[in-house]
Amino acid sequence: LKLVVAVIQDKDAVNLLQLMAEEGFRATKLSSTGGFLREGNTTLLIGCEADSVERVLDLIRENCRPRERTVTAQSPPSGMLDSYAPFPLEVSVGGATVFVLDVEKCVQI
Amino acid sequence: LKLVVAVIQDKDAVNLLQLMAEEGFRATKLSSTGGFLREGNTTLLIGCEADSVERVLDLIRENCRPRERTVTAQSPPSGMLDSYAPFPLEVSVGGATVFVLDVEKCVQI
Amino acid sequence: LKLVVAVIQDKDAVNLLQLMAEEGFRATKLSSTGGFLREGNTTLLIGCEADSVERVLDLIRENCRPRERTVTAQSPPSGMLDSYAPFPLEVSVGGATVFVLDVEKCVQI
Ligand SMILES: Nc1ncnc2c1ncn2[C@@H]1O[C@@H]2COP(=O)(O)O[C@H]3[C@@H](O)[C@H](n4cnc5c(N)ncnc54)O[C@@H]3COP(=O)(O)O[C@H]2[C@H]1O
Ligand SMILES: Nc1ncnc2c1ncn2[C@@H]1O[C@@H]2COP(=O)(O)O[C@H]3[C@@H](O)[C@H](n4cnc5c(N)ncnc54)O[C@@H]3COP(=O)(O)O[C@H]2[C@H]1O
Ligand SMILES: Nc1ncnc2c1ncn2[C@@H]1O[C@@H]2COP(=O)(O)O[C@H]3[C@@H](O)[C@H](n4cnc5c(N)ncnc54)O[C@@H]3COP(=O)(O)O[C@H]2[C@H]1O
Repeated sequence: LKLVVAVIQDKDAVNLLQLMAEEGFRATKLSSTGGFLREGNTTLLIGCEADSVERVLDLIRENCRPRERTVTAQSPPSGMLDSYAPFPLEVSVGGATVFVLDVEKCVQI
Repeated sequence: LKLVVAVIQDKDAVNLLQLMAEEGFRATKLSSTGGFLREGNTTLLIGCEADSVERVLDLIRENCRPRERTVTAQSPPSGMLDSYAPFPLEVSVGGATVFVLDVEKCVQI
Repeated sequence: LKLVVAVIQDKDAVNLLQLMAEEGFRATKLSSTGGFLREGNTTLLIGCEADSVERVLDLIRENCRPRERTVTAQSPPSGMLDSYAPFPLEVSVGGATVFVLDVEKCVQI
C-alpha cells in the first residue's frame, strides 16, 4: 500500500475528489497554506494499492492545472530589503506537487 | 520509530487523545475533511517507538467506533446524473483508517 | 527525496518559512493542535533532496526555540480525577518535533 500526499490548488480540489470517488479511490482533504505565497491550497492524503498509484497520478495530472498568480509582494520574499520597491510579481503555481510514501501497515476499524 | 497517521471521527478524538496522553503517547491533531462525504473528521499524527505501534492501534480500536451516516446526496457521488433523484443514502463510516509509516530520523529540538 | 514533517510553535512559523524560502526550500503549512495542551501549533511538510535534510534541520534548530507554558489544567491530563484541584502547571514545549520520511516518488505537475 502507498500513501500519496498531493498539494494541489483549491480550485481543482472538488472536481478531483469527485472523479476519484467515482473510481472508488478514497481520500482525506487537509486545508493548507503555501510556504512562499502564503495563500490557501489543499493537501490530499490518498491511501491506495501500489498498482493504483499511476492511475491516481493520471487523475491528478488531468485535473490539476498550473495557474499564473500576480502578487504584489508586501515583504520581499527574499533578502532584498535594501533595494526593494513593491511591484507586481508574476509567479507560476504548478498544478500539483505529489509525494508517494510507502505504507508499512494499514488498518481499517 | 514509526509515524502513525490515523483518520478518525471527530466524536472520538478528545477521548482518544486523553487516553493516549495518559499512557505517555504524543500526538498532533489536524482538522480534515472526508473526500467522499465532505464532512469534517480528524487526522492524528502519532510518532512512536516501533514496539508501541500495536498498543496505539489497540487504543484506537477500543475508542473509535463505526457510525451510520444518513446523507441526502446533493450532487450524486458518482456518474449517475441522468437517473438521479435526491434520496436519503445510508453510509457506514468506519471508526478509523490508519497508515503506519517508517520514520528514518526523528529530531526533538 | 525526503519528506520532513516538522511540528513547530506558531510563533516561529513565519520567520522559519521566510528563511527557508530564501534558501530555495519549498514547504506547505498545516494548522494543527497539540494532543496534550490542545493549543494551536504548526505542522510543516517540506519535500527536499536527501542531502539537504541536514540544512533544513539546522534552519529549524536555529529558528525554533522551546518555551514555557503555564496552563491551569481544566480537566486533569491524566487519570488523577479524585485528588485533583486545579493549579497552574508549568509545561515546557520544545522548539520542534521533526520526522524525516523517505519519498519513493515525487511528481510536479
Ligand atoms: N523559494 C522559492 N523561490 C522562488 N519561487 C518559489 C519558492 N518557493 C515557491 N516558489 C514558487 O511559488 C509557487 C507557490 O509556492 P507556495 O510555497 O506558496 O505553494 C507551494 C507549496 O504549498 C507546495 N509545494 C511545492 N513544492 C513543495 C515541496 N518541495 N515541499 C512541500 N510543499 C511544496 O505546492 C505549492 C505550489 O508549488 P509550486 O512549486 O507549483 O509553485 C511555487 C513556485 O513556483
Ligand atoms: N484510503 C484512504 N485514503 C485516505 N483517506 C481515507 C481512506 N479511506 C478512508 N479515508 C478517510 O476515512 C474516512 C472514513 O472512511 P470509511 O472508509 O470508514 O467510510 C467511508 C466509506 O464507507 C464511504 N466511501 C468513501 N469513498 C467511497 C467511494 N468512492 N464509494 C463508495 N463509498 C465510499 O464513505 C465513508 C466516508 O468517506 P469519507 O471520504 O467522507 O471519509 C473517509 C476519509 O476521510
Ligand atoms: N511523538 C509525537 N508525535 C506527534 N506529535 C508530537 C510528538 N511529540 C510532540 N509532538 C507535537 O509537538 C508538540 C510539542 O511537543 P513537546 O514534546 O515539545 O512538548 C510537549 C511535552 O513537553 C508535554 N507533553 C506532551 N504529552 C505529554 C504527556 N503524555 N505527558 C506529559 N507531558 C506531555 O506537553 C508539551 C506539549 O504537547 P502537545 O501535545 O500539546 O504538542 C506537541 C505535539 O503537537
